[in-house]
Amino acid sequence: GIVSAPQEDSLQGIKNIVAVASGKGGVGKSTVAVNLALALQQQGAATGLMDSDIYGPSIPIMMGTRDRPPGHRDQQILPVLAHGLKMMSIGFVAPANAPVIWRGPMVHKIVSEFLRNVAWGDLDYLVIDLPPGTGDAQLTLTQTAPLSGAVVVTTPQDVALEDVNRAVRMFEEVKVPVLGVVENMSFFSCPSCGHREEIFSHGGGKTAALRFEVPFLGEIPILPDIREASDRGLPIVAAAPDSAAGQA
Amino acid sequence: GIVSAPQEDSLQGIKNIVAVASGKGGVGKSTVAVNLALALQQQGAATGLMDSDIYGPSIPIMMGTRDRPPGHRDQQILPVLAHGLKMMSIGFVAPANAPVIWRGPMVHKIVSEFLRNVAWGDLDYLVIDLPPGTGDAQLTLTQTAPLSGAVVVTTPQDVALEDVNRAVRMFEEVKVPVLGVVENMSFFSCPSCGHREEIFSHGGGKTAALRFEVPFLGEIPILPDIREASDRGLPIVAAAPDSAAGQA
Ligand SMILES: Nc1ncnc2c1ncn2[C@@H]1O[C@H](COP(=O)(O)OP(=O)(O)O)[C@@H](O)[C@H]1O
Ligand SMILES: Nc1ncnc2c1ncn2[C@@H]1O[C@H](COP(=O)(O)OP(=O)(O)O)[C@@H](O)[C@H]1O
Ligand SMILES: [Zn+2]
Repeated sequence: GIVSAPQEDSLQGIKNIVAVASGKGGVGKSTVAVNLALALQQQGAATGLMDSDIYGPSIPIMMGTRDRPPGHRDQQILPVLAHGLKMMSIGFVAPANAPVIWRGPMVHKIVSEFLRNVAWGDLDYLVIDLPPGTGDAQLTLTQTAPLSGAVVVTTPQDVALEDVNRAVRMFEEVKVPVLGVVENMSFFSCPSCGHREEIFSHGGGKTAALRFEVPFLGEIPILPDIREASDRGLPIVAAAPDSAAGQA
Repeated sequence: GIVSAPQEDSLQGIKNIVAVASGKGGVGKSTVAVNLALALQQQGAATGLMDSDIYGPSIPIMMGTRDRPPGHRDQQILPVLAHGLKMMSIGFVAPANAPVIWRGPMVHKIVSEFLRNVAWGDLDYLVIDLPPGTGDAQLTLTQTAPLSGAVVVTTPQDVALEDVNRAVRMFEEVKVPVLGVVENMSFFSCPSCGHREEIFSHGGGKTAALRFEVPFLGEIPILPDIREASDRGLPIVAAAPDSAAGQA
C-alpha cells in the first residue's frame, strides 16, 4: 500500500507504485518496465508508466511516442497516452536532437514534478522506470516516492550478482519490498539450427534471488524481436513480466 | 597533450589521458577500456587504468584483482599492479560485500583523490573508464581531468544513436577530441552452424561516427569468450581496441 502523506496530491489516486530497478545499465530494465506496465494494463488494471531517467529517457522511443509534448490543465501536466498507458518522461518534453546534460539538483526537481504535478488520476498501478544503477539519484527517488514494491532486473553473468546485491540492499535500507528478480537475456537459441548459447552465462538471476532471499520472477531469453520492437516503438509483451504482474 | 596547471601534481608524469565513455550502460564500455589499456601496454606503452565509476566499479573484477587494498607511501595512494597496468578503483578500497551508496559530493571527492593523489608516476597513457552515461558526474570529470581524447562505445541499435550523440556533444562542449566510436556486440555468429544474427541490429556505430563526423574505430562481435573472460578476471584483448590504440 502507499504511506499516505498530505503533500502527495497527485499520487493519491494511485493504489500501487512499483519501481523497476537494475544494479547496472543495459540489462533491459526499461524493456521490463514497459512490458510490466503493458502486462498489467492487459489484465485490466488502470496503469501508468513514469520514466525517471532524466539523462537517458528510453520510454518515449520504446512506446513509439516521440515528439508528443504533454499538455497542461489546471497547473498540472497531463500524462501522454499510448497503448492504454498514461506516461511521463523528460523525453516528451526535451527536444530529441538537443541533448542536454542536466545538473544534479535540476534532475531532482524534474522527478519531483513528475511525481507530484502530473495528473495521474486514479490508477491501480504506477510503474516507475528508475535510472539504471544504484546511486544517489535512485536512493533519493526511493525515499521521495512511496513505493509499494520493486522489481530488480539483471543479466545472468557472475559479475552481475554484486549489482543485484546492491539493488536489493538499497531497497532493504529504505524498507521497500523487493517483489523479485528478473533474469533478462538469459540465453540465445539460434533461429537457424536451434543451438542454445549462453552468451551472457545463465542462471545468475535465479542464484541472486535465492542468495538474497527474494522471489525469482523468471527468465527472458535474448530475442531479436525484443530489440526490433524497442527500436520501432511497438512494444511486445514478453513472458516473464506476467509473473511480475502477478506479484505486484 | 595535457593542459598543464600547477595543482595537477600526480598527473604531471602522464603524457596522454584517454577517457572511455558511453551514452548508456551495458554497452561494454568497461570491457573496451580494459582492452584498450592492455593493447596500449602490449605495444610497449607505460599504461594506467583508472576506474571512475564509484557506484559500480567493474575494473577489479575484470582484471582478476579483487581484495587488493592499495598501499600508501608519502601520503599518496599506490596504484594496484596487474597484467602490466597501474590501476585504481573504489572496488579495491571498499569491501565487496558491503555495498555502499555514496552520496554525490563524496563521489566527486573520491574521483578527485584518484586523479590527484595516486602515485601514477610516468605514464604514456592513463585510460579512464568513465561511469556509464552522460550525466552530471561525467561532465564534472571531463572538466576536472585534462583529457587528451575520448573513445565512445556503443551497441548497434537505432535507439543507441541518440546516446552516442549525447556523448559526442558532451565532449565537444568541453573541447575534448573524440578519438572515435567503437561498435560493440556488433553481431553474433552461431558457433554451431555459422548463422549470423544481428541480435542488437548492426552498423549503428558506423552510422553514428559518420553522422557526428568522428572516426569509426571498428566493430567487436558478441563473443561468449569476452563475457567469460570478464567473469573470470582474465582479460582478453579484442580486435577493435587496436585501432583505438592506434588513434590515441
Ligand atoms: N531479452 C532481450 N533480447 C534482445 N534484446 C533485448 C532484450 N532485452 C532488452 N533488449 C534490448 O537491449 C537494449 C537495452 O535494453 P534497455 O531496456 O534499454 O536496458 P536498460 O534499461 O537496462 O539500460 C534495447 O535495445 C532492448 O531492446
Ligand atoms: N562483445 C561482447 N561479447 C560478449 N559479451 C560482452 C561483449 N562486450 C561486453 N560483454 C559483456 O557484457 C557485460 C557488460 O559489459 P561492460 O563492459 O561491463 O559494460 P558497461 O561498462 O558498458 O556497463 C560484461 O559481462 C561483459 O563481459
Ligand atoms: Zn546455429
